[in-house]
Amino acid sequence: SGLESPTCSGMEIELLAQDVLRSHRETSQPRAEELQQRRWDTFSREEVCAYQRKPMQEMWERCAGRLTEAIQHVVEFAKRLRGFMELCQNDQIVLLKAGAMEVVLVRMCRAFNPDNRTVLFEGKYAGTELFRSLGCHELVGSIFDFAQSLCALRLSESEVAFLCAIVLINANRPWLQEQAKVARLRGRLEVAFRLLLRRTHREGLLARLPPAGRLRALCSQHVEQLQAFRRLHPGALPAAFPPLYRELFA
Amino acid sequence: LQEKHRILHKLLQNGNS
Repeated sequence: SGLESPTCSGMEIELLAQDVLRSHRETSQPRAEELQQRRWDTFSREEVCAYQRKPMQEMWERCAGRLTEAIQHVVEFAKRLRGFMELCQNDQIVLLKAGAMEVVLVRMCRAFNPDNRTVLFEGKYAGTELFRSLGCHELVGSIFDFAQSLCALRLSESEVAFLCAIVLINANRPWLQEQAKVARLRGRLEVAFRLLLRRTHREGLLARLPPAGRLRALCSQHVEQLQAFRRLHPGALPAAFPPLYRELFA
Repeated sequence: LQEKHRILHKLLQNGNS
């Protein structure tokens, strides 16, 4: 087929593909069928107002909490990914530190309803207005725009799984110690992804994916907004934010 | 790096699933 790289067999690629899908399935909550059933279960007007009345600090704590839960699932996804645990510990940490938030943003498209521009948050679907008290309308709007653009691609669960793996296994992250090893794993993932797309007649998808810079920009925007929040609420962060969130972003 | 990211390091260590 011309797809196989000279260093890995078709069987290896097949196993890698199965592994990516299994890792994704085992670490993605809620399941796709459940998300589909609940996609019209939106917050009532009163519930939205109650969220809007919450103090900025409480809303930041809530969002940091939900984001941290999602990141913990991404860590589990990485651990189950064939080859990830064979990388040195420095590189495992580098890849997760740089990529976990990006993977969360990609995964978010699963829990996003593009028809009414809402996302699953604390049990129901919420529009941008629910997050008003965070004080970062532009960031929230950009994240929703990103989810909307991914939803327009009508990604299958398998495609989301591969996209997440490819976002995570990025040999261009600074401070990697074994860059070549990461690049080899990334290469095998790309071969497996292309094979899936060829089988499903979706080769055109690669050209329509958002550029990597868009995810990077969203992550930088998040850190900038966090810094702005900390300037407004000095001392808030150590007290109530999840330790993993502080470790990754503060 | 492991020192600065103890929680992440611990999560990675917990059960090589």
